[in-house]
Amino acid sequence: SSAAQVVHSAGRRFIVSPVPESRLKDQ
Amino acid sequence: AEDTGVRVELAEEDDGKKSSIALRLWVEDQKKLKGKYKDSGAIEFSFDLETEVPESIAQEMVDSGFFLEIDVKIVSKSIRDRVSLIKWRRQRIVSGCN
Repeated sequence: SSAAQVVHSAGRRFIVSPVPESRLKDQ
Repeated sequence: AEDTGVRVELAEEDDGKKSSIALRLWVEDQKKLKGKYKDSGAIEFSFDLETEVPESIAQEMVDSGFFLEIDVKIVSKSIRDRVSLIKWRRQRIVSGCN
């Protein structure tokens, strides 16, 4: 889904969200 | 900075004062990674310019399953390059003021 996902690791928070199409190189 | 295929940018405007900044990392070119990559999207995280090192962030991203161990160096280098640029810009602003 496109909602941001929060991952916790060693007390740090990673917020994962989709990368806008325009920011991706030839993937 | 070398194009590592991993992009790191400021996730918000740098006020030049706070030691803790918000960064956002994502893979632009997954062919540059050695390990199999699960497209996780953009990963936003905080980084303390005074107390933290890019290697520990990269290791935590590996531990969280975003990247494989084999790519920890490329991820930490990408973060280091961006952090160095931010520190350089801050010093330039400070010396400009002086």
